This record gives sequence, structure tokens and C-alpha cells, in this order.
Amino acid sequence: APAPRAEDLSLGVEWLSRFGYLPPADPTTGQLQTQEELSKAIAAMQRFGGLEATGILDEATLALMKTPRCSLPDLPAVILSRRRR
Amino acid sequence: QAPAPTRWSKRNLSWRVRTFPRDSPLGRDTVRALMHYALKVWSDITPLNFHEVAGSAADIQIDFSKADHNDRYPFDGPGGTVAHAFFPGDHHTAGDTHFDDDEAWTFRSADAHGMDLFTVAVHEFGHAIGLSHVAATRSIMQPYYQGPVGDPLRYGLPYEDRVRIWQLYGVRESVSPTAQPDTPEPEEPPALPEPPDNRSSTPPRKDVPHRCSTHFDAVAQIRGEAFFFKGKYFWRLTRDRHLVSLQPAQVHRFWRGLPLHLDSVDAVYERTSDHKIVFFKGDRYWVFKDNTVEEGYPRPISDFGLPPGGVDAAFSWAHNDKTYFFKDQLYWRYDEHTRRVDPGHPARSPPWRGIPSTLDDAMRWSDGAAYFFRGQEYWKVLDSELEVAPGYPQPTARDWLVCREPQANSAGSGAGVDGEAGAHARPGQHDRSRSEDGYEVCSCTS
Repeated sequence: APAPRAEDLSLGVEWLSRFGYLPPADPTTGQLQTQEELSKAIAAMQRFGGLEATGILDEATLALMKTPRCSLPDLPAVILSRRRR
Repeated sequence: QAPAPTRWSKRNLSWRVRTFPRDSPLGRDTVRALMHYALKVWSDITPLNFHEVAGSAADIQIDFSKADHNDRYPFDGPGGTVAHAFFPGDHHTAGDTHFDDDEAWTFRSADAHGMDLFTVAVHEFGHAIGLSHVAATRSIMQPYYQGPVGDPLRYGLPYEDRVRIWQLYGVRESVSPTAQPDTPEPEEPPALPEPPDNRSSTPPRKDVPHRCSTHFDAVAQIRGEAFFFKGKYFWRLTRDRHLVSLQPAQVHRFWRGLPLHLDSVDAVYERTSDHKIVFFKGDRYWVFKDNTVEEGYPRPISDFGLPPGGVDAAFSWAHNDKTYFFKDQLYWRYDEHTRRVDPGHPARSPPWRGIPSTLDDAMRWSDGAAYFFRGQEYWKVLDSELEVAPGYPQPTARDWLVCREPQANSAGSGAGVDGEAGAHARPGQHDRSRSEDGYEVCSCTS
């Protein structure tokens, strides 16, 4: 798949953080996600949304991120804190 | 591992619409009615009761807000996030539900761009009573809005949502599949008993069969659980083969839509193609979505290419996903995809050597084996085998329904008639049903 545009990537990272797939961005360290973490988070979101878990921010994934939805996260924060540990 | 789900300890919850949508075509009464029906979806099947109040002390405060509204979930204008609710708990926002007032909230609208308020409210109230998001696309609790779910007066929750909320709160008595058989039918007030002559006003029903001394009209695996039907009653076993209740449940109270005069069923099976459940009686059949019959049934069994006279047994074989119908010494192999009987059927000798020539019913089980039932015995054919496993038949009641070894004279004797397992229960079989009092339902879905 073509590499996602920068704005899609930032939309994707913000979206993934908001709905529990990535740890919330750490404002002090401006924590960057590793590519592997990002890919895992994308794959988890794709599985939850019934898409093929490619780990790539493809069109279908971006479209799903733009679908109206409930504000609550899909994964509870506890998973992330565990991952951070 | 998700955190332990939170739930309300109390059963009576108050609600109130504190702020209404400002520029919406939906009037206040419509909004309140939709909230009422969205809450009713959950109270219909759980012991929860919701009542509207006016004061600010409501358990569930409902607001229509925009953008940042002083909680952790600011809205983002039209589209994007449309609503959220807070899980039960001790915090003051527990149960509160917020809808984005920037959305075009609709009701029974063909407008594809609008947001159906009833649909979103059912989802959010699922959170407000303790459910989190799930990935299952059929669930009302999956996070993405997928259009209206239909008429608020007729909407019923998908099966997986029912089971999840039952795990939190148990089942509302009126839909409990193991409700005490002598409890009067809520819809039809029971005929007034004779003036009491020191008899109990509701004499125990005589027709309740006993699971340890009967043979079954139909046996089926439905959504991974086993159902044994006898007359107007059925017993239910969870996926790990535990009897849900020693008491049978009433077919008509759980399987909604069968004619009340139906005194038994001939065969039942779950269609592999769409997981709907098919009931057969005589020359007719009914299709159920979850436990509610679909519109347009009953229909003639000729739809399956079967002759008049009904069927004795029906099941779909895990090995080829074909559906097999049995009547007397004949069987038909039916393809659910082409919806036709395969050529060369009916035939006389079914594929499995050693099964009885006539059957009460058959079913596939989660172990991949096929089970054939007749009288008080059953035969087991292991997955991908074509012959009955050695040592069969075995007693159905002992192995499936928590009964003791059938004694030769146990049929009528007081001592053995209930044959309930006690210290003799076989390994792996609980010697007590989980619901000794035959009241609650414990459904484990995994």
C-alpha cells in the first residue's frame, strides 16, 4: 500500500491513542511511537473493526477511522499501562 | 485482560434528560420517548428497572452537549465521536450519558446522513449499565455507528449482547428459560383457581416430564449449547455441558412465536449458513433468529424438498456442513447453500454404521462428534469417523442430564425415579446443577 501521507499518519496516531490502541501521547517527552508499536496498534484496531489485520494504515483503515462512533475507547487503559511497564 | 466489568448493585435506576438537543427537529417528548425505549431494551431482559425523574439526583443524567463539555471526552463537531456514557461505579458521573449536539439526530428517518438517536442510545445505555465495546459486528456494543437498528417498538438485542448482560445481572424472570413451570404466564393471567379448599392455588403442573426417565422429542446444539426438548419443555446445557437447571423450561416462554397449542416439536437444528434455528412439527417448520420466530412462519417442509409426514430428526454434520433429515428408515442429505436435497436422496442407509434405524433426533457437538438419540440412549460417532464409537449406546440421562445410572426398575420406583446424580456423579459432571433452585440462568459463552 502507498505510504500514508503525513497528515493521515498523525490523524491515525491521534485516533489510535484516543481509542485505546496506543498509550496516550506523553506531552512532556512528546513520546514517539516505534514503527512496530504503531503497526501492532493498527492491526489491533483492524481486528476489532472487522478489517484484515495488515498493520498498515491503508484506505479501508483510514475510512473506518472516519466513521461516526462512540467516544469510549475500545481497549481499556489497563492494557496500555501494562504494555508500558 | 479487560478490567473486571462494573455494574450497578441496585436494580432500580432513575434517569432524566437534563439538556435537550437545541436545533433538532426532534421534540422533547420524542427525545424522552426514545430514551425510554432505549432503556427498555435492557430492562426487558434483565432485572433492572428504569424510571424517569425530574430532579437532578437521577442516576443516569442525559445531556446533549457540544465540543468540550467538561469531561474527558470532548466532542468534535458533526461525525467523528457522536456520544459516550460512563460505566457504573461510585463516581458522580456513573451512568451519565452524553450525546453530541452537533449531530443531526433523527428518528425513523430515511436520511442516510442523520444519526438515529434510538440506535445510539441503546449502545450508550449498554455502557451506562456496564458493557464495554466488543468487536462482534452483530453486537450493538461494537463502537462504530452502522445505521438505524430499526423500530424501537420491535427491536430486540442480538444474542451475544443478551448473554453478556445476563452475565452481569442475570436474566429477568419473565424471559428466564428456566422459569418455574408453574409460574403463571405473564401475558395471559392464569384462570382464577377454584375457591381455596386448603389446596395450593396453583397446583403443580402434572405434565412436567422428568429428565431422568424420559426420551426426547428433539435434541439440538444451538449456539454451542445443548437443548433437550420434551413436550412443552426443554432442558439446556451450557457449552461446557453443564445442566443449567434441573427444572425444565417452558418452550413457549423462551422460544417466542411458536403457537401455544403446539404440544411438542419433532426436530430442531441450527442452520450453519446463518445460525438461525429451525423447528419442525408435522408438515410445518419455523425459523428463529435468536429466540424469536421470524415473520412469515410457519412454512411447509416442502421448502426443503421433504415429503408430507414431517421429520424425526435433523442435524448438520460437522464433517461436510450438510444437513441430514431423517424420517422412519429414510434420510435426506440437504445442501444449505443450494437449498436443495442432494441427488440420490432419500436413501436408506445413512453414512454412519451402527446407528439405530430410526431416530428421535441427532446433533453435532463442540467436540466435533455426531450424537444420535433414540429412546433413553445415545450413540456417538467421532469426528471424521463413519462408525459408532465402541461401547455405545450409553444412557442419555446419565451422561447429559445429571442423572444416576438407570436401574432396571428405576423407571417407576420412588427412590430411583428422579435418579439425580449425587455422590455418584461421573467425573466431569457436576453432581448439582448450577441452579439448584432452578431459578437463575448461568450462561457461559467461552
